[in-house]
Amino acid sequence: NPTLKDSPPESIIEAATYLARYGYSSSSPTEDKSGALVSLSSNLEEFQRFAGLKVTGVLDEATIEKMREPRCGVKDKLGPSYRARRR
Amino acid sequence: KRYALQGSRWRTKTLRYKIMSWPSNLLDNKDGVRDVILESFKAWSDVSGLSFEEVGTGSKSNIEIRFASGDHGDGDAFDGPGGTLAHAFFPIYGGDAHFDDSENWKVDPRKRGGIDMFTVAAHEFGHSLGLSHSDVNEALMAPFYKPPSLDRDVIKEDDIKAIQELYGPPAADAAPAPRPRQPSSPGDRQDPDPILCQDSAVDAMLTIDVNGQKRTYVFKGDHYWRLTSSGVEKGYPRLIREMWGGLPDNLDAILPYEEADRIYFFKGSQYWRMTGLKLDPGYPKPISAGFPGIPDNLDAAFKWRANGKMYFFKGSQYWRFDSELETTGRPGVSDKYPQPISIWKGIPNNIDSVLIYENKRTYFFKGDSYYRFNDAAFSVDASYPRSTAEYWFGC
Repeated sequence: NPTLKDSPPESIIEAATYLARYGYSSSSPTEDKSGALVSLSSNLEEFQRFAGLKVTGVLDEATIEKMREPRCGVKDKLGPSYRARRR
Repeated sequence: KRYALQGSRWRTKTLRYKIMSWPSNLLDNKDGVRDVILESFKAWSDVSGLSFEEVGTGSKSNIEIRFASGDHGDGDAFDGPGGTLAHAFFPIYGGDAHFDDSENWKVDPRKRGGIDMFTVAAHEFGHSLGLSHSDVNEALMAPFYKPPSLDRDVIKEDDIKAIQELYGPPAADAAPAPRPRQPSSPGDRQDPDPILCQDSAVDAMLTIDVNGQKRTYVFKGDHYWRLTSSGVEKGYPRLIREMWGGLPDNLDAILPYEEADRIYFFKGSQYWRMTGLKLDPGYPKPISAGFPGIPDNLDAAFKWRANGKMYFFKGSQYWRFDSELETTGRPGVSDKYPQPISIWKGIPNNIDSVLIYENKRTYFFKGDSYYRFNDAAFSVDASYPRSTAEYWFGC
């Protein structure tokens, strides 16, 4: 997604870290770049939907701002990795 | 349905919690922190079948509460001011709640800046009870921090549906919950009563059966009121002397004795008796004549449903009256009495009234607060005392 590629790398890393932290993806930003980018876009869409933002799959200003809001540390999505970690 | 349940819940509905560490910026206000934590749990017990009790750090508990910063040993390090404020574990993982001690916590929502502990704690305890995050933005269980609303009305419809799916609605016996003040029709509207909302301490309260209907009355000074399920009945207060033929004002205590369709009224050294809501002739009589061993100038009296005995309260003591003493076979008080009121765990001295409400629960009233007594546990229920004005008088 061109816009995503245009984002400064630190905000991509920041976003990917955030999404992984709150259960939107199991992949962490250090994995295979293109794989991470593709999953990032669909994970962004899922986060934007959950947070009540416009669903674009793009790391736009509103999404970055939302990610910087204070929040609860519990994941929004409790995948199998959550259960493994908790055990 | 936009809430989400994690999948585990507690088997018991009476949960105990303990505060294992305190916020560094509020070490001089632990009572304030304790109150806010209690209020946060109460927000959930008000809308579900749950009840909560704080226990000391040496006791067993279901939920442990900690304030810690950075890496605090659970694999989920905090990140300093902002960002993650707190996290909690679902029941299957222990239910504990951890708060980031590097936040600027506040217990007074009106204070500018800072992070409102009540709002965050109520959210985290939702996780401790088995709720995941909701994608309903205004729900308490949405993941993002919302500055506090002064009315503390943080639990929304989505949260209520979620918690009641796990633990059901409040037990039918809860005292009337404060209802929104929109009446079903203007005719029903009863403006908050100026006397009772100004000062909600009562002389005595009484629930009786009138023509098959349960009625609850409040006596205070020379007035009395009839209550509805959400406040005070229209057309009240009325004067005691006008409607309760010959009873005095400023009563001390009232004791309904349903078996004999009787009600006893106490004031000073005298008592009156009503049968079938009619004052019996030949009254008042000295308390010492009808209730030997019971003192004058009582605070409260009631017949306890758990054993059918009559109890009288005055100052820091209470007496049990037996209609047939084992020793003499006559009415009286055994020499074991008086005993300290503190035996009724959680009930203060110098109470104003005791009421067996239509839900068959025992309520103690003192000043502007009331206490729901758990007859089985022989102690006051968690999350009490509560405001009499709010819950009983609809103020």
